[in-house]
Amino acid sequence: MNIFRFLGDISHLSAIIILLLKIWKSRSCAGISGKSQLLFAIVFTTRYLDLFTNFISFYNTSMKVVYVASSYATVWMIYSKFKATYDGNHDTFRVEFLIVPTAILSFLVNHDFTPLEILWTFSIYLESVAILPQLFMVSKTGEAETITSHYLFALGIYRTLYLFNWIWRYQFEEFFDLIAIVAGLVQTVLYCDFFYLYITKVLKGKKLSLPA
Amino acid sequence: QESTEVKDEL
Repeated sequence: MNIFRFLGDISHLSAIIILLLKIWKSRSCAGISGKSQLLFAIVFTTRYLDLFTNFISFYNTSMKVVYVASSYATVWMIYSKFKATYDGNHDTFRVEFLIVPTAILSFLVNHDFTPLEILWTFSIYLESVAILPQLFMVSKTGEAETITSHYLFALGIYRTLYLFNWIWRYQFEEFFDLIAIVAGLVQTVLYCDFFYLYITKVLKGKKLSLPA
Repeated sequence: QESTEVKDEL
């Protein structure tokens, strides 16, 4: 464990909590893409299948449980509890264009052709593009609530911090995982546009508005 | 080395 990975996990956890609280407190999921949250639930499910088979540490297991539980709770709130506030007309990204290519790629490019490894690889590839429906929805509505932009910022920073974690691990542990690194780079690049807007607008107290 | 060893990252 190093500081970058720890801060990354904290940033990821806070993004998940921010979103849960936003929906629960405001009793509304306006501006939130249910499709992205569905993809995140798939990402955590396919990545943490080893949750019960190999124990790494209390920290590792508890974080995985929190991630899986909160992603399902968020999907449930969007599609069931507060579905009246779900803005389906603006959440129109075709997720099959994300799931099918990443699934095929995980069969073609992986470290080991075993079910667990292929599912892990699929979850890594899918996570790198899972935010696209949400970013697409923000560009369609042309704006995002401030709390939603804080959620997106925390979520984007988490994988950016993981990039530094991989540099650290390459340097000091001679560990590297090219699949995770390349997917992490793609994921971070997808946020660049949003990072620019967040830093130039939201941090100056303005509302996040994308040129529609 | 590639990471087919145990996955310790979240």
